[in-house]
Amino acid sequence: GEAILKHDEL
Amino acid sequence: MNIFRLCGDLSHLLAILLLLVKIWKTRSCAGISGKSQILFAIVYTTRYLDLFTSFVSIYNSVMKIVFLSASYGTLYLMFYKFKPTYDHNHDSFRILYLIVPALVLSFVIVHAYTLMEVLWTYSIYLEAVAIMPQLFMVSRTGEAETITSHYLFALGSYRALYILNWIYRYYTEDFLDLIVIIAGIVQTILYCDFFYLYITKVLKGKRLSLP
Repeated sequence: GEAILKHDEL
Repeated sequence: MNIFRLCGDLSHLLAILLLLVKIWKTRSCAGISGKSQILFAIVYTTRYLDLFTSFVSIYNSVMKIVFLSASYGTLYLMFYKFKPTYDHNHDSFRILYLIVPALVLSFVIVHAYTLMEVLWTYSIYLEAVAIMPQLFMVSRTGEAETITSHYLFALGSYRALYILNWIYRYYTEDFLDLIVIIAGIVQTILYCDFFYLYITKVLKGKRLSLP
């Protein structure tokens, strides 16, 4: 969902 | 952020800087695969385009800029400044065999069909296999310099540490991104053979040479 598309890792 | 991811990032950073400093100090890029370095530049470029579209933290942004700069700096040293030392005869892996399938897969298995998301997914798939030309080169020449071995160990450890980070995140925040997790596992498996040689030879003070 939405959360997964905000990639917060490098 | 957790300890596994922080150690993974630091290991990644160490690997990239180690390679850059090694080439600069020895004035030579012998034994380094320019093709793997081209693939890594593609990986960082396609993944970190989001520098302009999504802000996560100062830490993330600074690391992205460092990875991008170091990657292009390495290419500059290899293909321009110290080009005569580049061992292209042994760097004969066909990278189109990696670039094209990764591109196809990023259109087939992707979270969402947006340009940024497909590019991000592509960077994940390509990164998983980007080290293959370098490992192929080591197998062709039958050896690797000790600093090159340290570079490969740090670079391989980074994704292995990220796997621990994903396990931790799964239990603490329900994080589960199967694309990056499976690609990360494949990426780590590719290093296993090298890890074995590193532990049994390089850590005992021997040069990494293949039988």
